[in-house]
Amino acid sequence: SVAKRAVADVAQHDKVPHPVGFVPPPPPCPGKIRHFKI
Amino acid sequence: VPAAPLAPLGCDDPESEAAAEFAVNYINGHSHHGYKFALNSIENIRVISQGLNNDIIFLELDLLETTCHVLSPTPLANCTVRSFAQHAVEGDCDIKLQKLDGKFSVLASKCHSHADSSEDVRQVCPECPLLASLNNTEVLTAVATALNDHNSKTADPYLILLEIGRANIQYEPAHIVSVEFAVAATNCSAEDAKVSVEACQLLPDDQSNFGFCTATMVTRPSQDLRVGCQLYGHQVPTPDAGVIYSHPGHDTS
Repeated sequence: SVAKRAVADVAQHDKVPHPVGFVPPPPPCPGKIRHFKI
Repeated sequence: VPAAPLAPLGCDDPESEAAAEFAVNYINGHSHHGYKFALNSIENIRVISQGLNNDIIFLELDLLETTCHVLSPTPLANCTVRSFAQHAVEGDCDIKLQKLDGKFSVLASKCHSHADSSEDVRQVCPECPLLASLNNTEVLTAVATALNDHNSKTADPYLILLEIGRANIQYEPAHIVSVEFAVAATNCSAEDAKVSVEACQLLPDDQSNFGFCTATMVTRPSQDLRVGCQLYGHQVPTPDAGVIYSHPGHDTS
């Protein structure tokens, strides 16, 4: 029988795995804190 | 094939920091009250291209109050950011800039400043004094007493009060009122003022001489008063392109 897979499964299944040791870049904002955060 | 859209600017990119520095200098240069603010973090940046070398930049900045009054000639880089324990004041600013042919200009700015919460200060420093309201009677008494004390002992020009910058009150183990206020020299000597203080006027713009005083007044268990005033000397007034007031808890635009 043919069952339609949920999109999540497909997305998960077809997601290209990151290379070992891959570090995602820091989010572009907000930027660094120069003194302290209130 | 249309050119790939430029990658969005990151908040720590050099161009973002250059825009933020320009904006902070603008805010401090157009503020007539309170203290200079230093950049703490760039919260967000959005760039909308208007064409070749013409961008509109929206900046969200998180600033912190420094110990330099806005009338002080001290460069911002040499102004100390108030520490957490000194009851810090934060400024949140939204600024709209234009960058045209590499030159920044501010199109609009709106800032809101507010003191850190007492709970936060108490958490870090249980015995640190907290900011007091600027119209607290003990604060007003301390400022008037300190200014009179300075004027009665100085050979400098008679000083008048411009504004109270900040004040805090400590209750234990001693009762201490600490105040900071901006002053201006008048056309009188302290001696003249004793005769007729009404004749003492602010110096004209081309001779204006502002200064800053700090004072602590102990009322219990003993009485003690310490006052220090410093005049900045005459400075060429900055162009007044709109007034931005930065008082704790006030909006400015």
